[in-house]
Amino acid sequence: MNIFRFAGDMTHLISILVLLLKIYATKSCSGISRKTQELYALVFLARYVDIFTEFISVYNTIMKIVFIASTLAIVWCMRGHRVVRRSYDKELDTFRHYFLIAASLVLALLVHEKFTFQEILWAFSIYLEAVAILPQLVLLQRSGNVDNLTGQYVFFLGAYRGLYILNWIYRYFTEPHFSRWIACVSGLVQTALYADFFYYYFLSWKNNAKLKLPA
Amino acid sequence: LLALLGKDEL
Repeated sequence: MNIFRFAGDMTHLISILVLLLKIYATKSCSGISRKTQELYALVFLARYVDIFTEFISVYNTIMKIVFIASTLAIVWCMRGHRVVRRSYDKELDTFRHYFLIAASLVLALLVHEKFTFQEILWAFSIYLEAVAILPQLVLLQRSGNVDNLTGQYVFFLGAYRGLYILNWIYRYFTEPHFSRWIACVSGLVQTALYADFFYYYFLSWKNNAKLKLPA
Repeated sequence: LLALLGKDEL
């Protein structure tokens, strides 16, 4: 465990907690893409199937449970909670995320470490995580201005991926046979998706203006 | 092995 990975896990956790806070405090989920949350729930369920078979560490197991539980809680809240679901931008959150699921599944069947059920699911979860933010970014583009909690949510998610890339670089130089090219390539793609958001986020922060994304 | 393949990551 290196500092980059630990910091990455913490910012990932913070991003989910910020989202839970926003929904719980404002009893509103406007500006949040439910499809992105459903994709993340799928990512964690597909990736953590080994939670019962492979014990790596207490930290690892606890974090997996927290990620699955919090993401499912967000999805449940956005679907089931009477008050919250009324504020869901149904007509704006129209990204056809089933294509993302299908594409990730096909890619996982083609490119994986080993052709076993668990490996295919793991590769699927890695590819899906890379594109899961797309419905959220499209929703932000459409809704134009971004309320600061949602902006912070995407910011922390981007920071988590950026820190993980530093973690992979660190591990590449410190561990002789570290090979995680599937996650590295996919992680780079995902971080690139955030790049333009970071650019506008930084501009809005610098000009102390509301975050406006170009339509 | 898990660590080498990065499967020890979240």
